[in-house]
Amino acid sequence: MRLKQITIFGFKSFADRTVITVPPGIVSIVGPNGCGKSNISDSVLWAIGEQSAKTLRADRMEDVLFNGTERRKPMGMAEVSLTFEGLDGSLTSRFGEFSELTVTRRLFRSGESEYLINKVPCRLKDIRDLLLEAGGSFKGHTIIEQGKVDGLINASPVERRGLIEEAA
Amino acid sequence: MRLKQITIFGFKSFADRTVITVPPGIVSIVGPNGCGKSNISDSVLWAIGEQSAKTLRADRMEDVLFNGTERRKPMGMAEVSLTFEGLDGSLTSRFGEFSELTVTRRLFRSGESEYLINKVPCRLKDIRDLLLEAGGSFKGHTIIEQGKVDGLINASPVERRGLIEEAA
Amino acid sequence: TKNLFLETFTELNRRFGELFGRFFPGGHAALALLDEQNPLESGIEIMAQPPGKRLRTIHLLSGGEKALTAIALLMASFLISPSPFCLLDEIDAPLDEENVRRFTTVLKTMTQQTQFLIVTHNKRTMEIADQLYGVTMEEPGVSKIIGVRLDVAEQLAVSA
Amino acid sequence: TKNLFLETFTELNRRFGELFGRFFPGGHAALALLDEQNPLESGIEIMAQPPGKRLRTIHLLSGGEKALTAIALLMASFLISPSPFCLLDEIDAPLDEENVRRFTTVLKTMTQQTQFLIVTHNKRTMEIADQLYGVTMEEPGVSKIIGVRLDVAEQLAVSA
Ligand SMILES: Nc1ncnc2c1ncn2[C@@H]1O[C@H](COP(=O)(O)OP(=O)(O)OP(=O)(O)O)[C@@H](O)[C@H]1O
Ligand SMILES: Nc1ncnc2c1ncn2[C@@H]1O[C@H](COP(=O)(O)OP(=O)(O)OP(=O)(O)O)[C@@H](O)[C@H]1O
Ligand SMILES: [Mg+2]
Ligand SMILES: [Mg+2]
Repeated sequence: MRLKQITIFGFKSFADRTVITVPPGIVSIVGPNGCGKSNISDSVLWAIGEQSAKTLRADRMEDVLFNGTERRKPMGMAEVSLTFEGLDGSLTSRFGEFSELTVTRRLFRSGESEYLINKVPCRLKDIRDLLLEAGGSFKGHTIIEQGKVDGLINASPVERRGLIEEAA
Repeated sequence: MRLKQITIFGFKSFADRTVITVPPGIVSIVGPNGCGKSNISDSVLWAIGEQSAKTLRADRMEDVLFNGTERRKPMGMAEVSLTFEGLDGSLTSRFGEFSELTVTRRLFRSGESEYLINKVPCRLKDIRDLLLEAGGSFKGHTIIEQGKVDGLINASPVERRGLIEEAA
Repeated sequence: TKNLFLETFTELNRRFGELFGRFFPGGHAALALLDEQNPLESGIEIMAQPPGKRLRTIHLLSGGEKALTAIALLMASFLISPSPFCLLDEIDAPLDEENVRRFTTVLKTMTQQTQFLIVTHNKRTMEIADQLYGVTMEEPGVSKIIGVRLDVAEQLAVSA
Repeated sequence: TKNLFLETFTELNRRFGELFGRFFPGGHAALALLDEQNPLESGIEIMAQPPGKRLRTIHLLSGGEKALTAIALLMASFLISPSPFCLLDEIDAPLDEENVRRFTTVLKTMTQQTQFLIVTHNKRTMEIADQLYGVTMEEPGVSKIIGVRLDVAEQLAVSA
């Protein structure tokens, strides 16, 4: 299974629908301070189910909705989709016959949230189960946030067990 | 009052007696990873009285004593001195007539520690009082440790009061 | 002491807003007392808006924006109550080149009252130093200090 | 599951030691179970000795040494249980040029099983990318993504 594309719309500073194609190998993201690089990694963390606003550098989860600028109004919805390809059809779940999978998360300013797989509404648990089955779970260390690289070293001996357990 | 010189001996990676002359203006300290740059700022933090081993990246305070290498034995004592000049003789304390002041801190492997002003043994409180009177206290923000620059932003509203109170 | 506190607070706020404007041209920042009735106990809130943005909280600032905002606050407090020296350990690490330039430009104006010792890997920060010291471990595990010229310093920061 | 855990632990330990040796030529590192009798509950200790040094605890490592040790552990876990993608946000910020070179050399060997998205300000890390994306805010406060060539990317990282 491979990550093929990230689509961000109304999430943090991505007011316009933005599609990022992810080729195989190494992709480097560059730009000046404050332009939105870490917001991309926040959007992926959010799409795979992150529940803590603080991890996304927000006070409340609504803070991830585009809050407007001097020239634009705030938006009422944030939506992030991750598209995976190269599935070998071995999934047991009802998505087994698809060769491509898109997981989507939405949040409305009303506080309502939605999760979808290939545009079909589902629960967060379905997304988590699917990602776990499809290809090596999304372990805690799939995303290393800015300034957190030595988290593994500073963690307590018991916290470090997570690394082994996820890999087992 | 001006900082004229830092002398480090037996503290962390400074096995040999090392004298750093501090000219007016801006001094820049450079070098590869792990060569001892942050150890210099730890040594200054320690000399002005830092009591927490954790702030000095140590488990116990004895960890600041030079612990040896493959070719050198561990040392039994760590000593750091800070020399200040340009005092205008206005100090009320018994050090009033000096134009130069050297504060020294020592730690022995036995756990014993010593504080000295101009080679005369004293208590930590004497050093703190002296620095406070001589020239603008050594406020919490005189030394910004590696990776801690946004500490002021991440601090709680009440913790930020310290900044005003020290400046008042 | 209530008046003294309010006076210091107002002065720090003014200086902070000024420096923030130099670091983020067109942006605005201010400090606020959470409980105006009780200044001697009240917590302090920081508001910071980079130009053209409308952030709900300072936690949404980027790594570099947070660092630069903290530096503005630090320098503001030095302007109202100077300390004889200040030691900064890789404070420029999160900043892009443009922001390093803004930071070093302001720093150079503050050396009358305060001496600065700056640990850095950044060539632009090395360039503004009056004196450069290199730290090496020719003998593994043992630190030595050597005075260096700028071209040597840049080399030293490049490799072990 | 006790055997499975021990097998995974041993394999992770072996890979970690190997990668640490590539990052710190001549150095040694290992993981240890604090309570060998009870592997399913035991905490895990990390030992890491850069070449020629004799550190009492990993907390005494420098900022760059800690980051590189954490990267070795991260990559070791990817080698035993690959994840389809990995997102790294300025993981190279604390590293000097030499260590960035060692990091990127190892990273290039891991792209068979894992895709890497790396946010960076470092020119050496940009150079190893198969694809470079620039993020800009031509309209203040609104992010846009543009595909860029290496020379443009280096420029973009320089200024707002
Ligand atoms: N809800 C939101 N609505 C609009 N903009 C937002 C929102 N949340 C964050 N932002 C914007 O995102 C910016 C921070 O972006 P980000 O953290 O991705 O920067 P970065 O490119 O990683 O920068 P650095 O190099 O400093 O780390 C803020 O300055 C703000 O403009
Ligand atoms: N008690 C001690 N005895 C001997 N050496 C020590 C002791 N404590 C720390 N060290 C040495 O100091 C090194 C760390 O130094 P320091 O943190 O100053 O590096 P640095 O120059 O700041 O590097 P970076 O650029 O990665 O931040 C350790 O690798 C270790 O060799
Ligand atoms: Mg960032
Ligand atoms: Mg350091």
